[in-house]
Amino acid sequence: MNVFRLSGDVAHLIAIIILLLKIWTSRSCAGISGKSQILFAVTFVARYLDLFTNYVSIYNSVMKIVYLLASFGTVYLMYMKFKATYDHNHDTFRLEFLILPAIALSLIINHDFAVIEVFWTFSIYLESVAILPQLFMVSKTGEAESITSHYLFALGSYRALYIVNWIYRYYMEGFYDMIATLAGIVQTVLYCDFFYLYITKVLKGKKLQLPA
Amino acid sequence: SIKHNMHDEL
Repeated sequence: MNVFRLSGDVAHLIAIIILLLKIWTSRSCAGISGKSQILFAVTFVARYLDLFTNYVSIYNSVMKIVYLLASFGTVYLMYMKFKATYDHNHDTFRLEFLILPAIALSLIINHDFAVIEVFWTFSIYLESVAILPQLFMVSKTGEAESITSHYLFALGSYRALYIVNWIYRYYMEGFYDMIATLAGIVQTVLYCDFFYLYITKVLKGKKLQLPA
Repeated sequence: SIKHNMHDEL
């Protein structure tokens, strides 16, 4: 554990909490892609299958459980409790376009052709593109509430901080993971356009609005 | 076997 990795985890946690609080306090999930949230829930389930077989630390286990519960809580709020506020007309990204390639790629490129390992690899590939339905939704409506922007910024920062963590681990521990690193770079690059808009608009108090 | 995995990460 190093400071970059910890910051990444905290940014991830903050993102998840921002989203839950936004939905809970406004009693609405308008502007949020339920499809992205389903993909994140699937990602966590596939990755944390080792929760009971591979003990790392208390921190690790607790965070895994928190991420799982929070992602299921978010999906529950969107599809059950506040279903009426879910903007499904704008959430039209086809999930199979992301899930099927992630399955195929995880079967072909993995560290070891074993069940848990392939599920882990699938989760890495799926997570890297899981935000696309949300970004697609923002581009379709042409705008995002500031709270949604803060959520996306925290979520994007998480993988960017992990990249710094991987560089640190490579030099300090001689440890690297090509699959996680390449997928993490793809994931972070997907946020670049958003980061630019966030810094130039949202931080200056303006609403995130895409140029017409 | 796996040498370069990061399964200790989240």
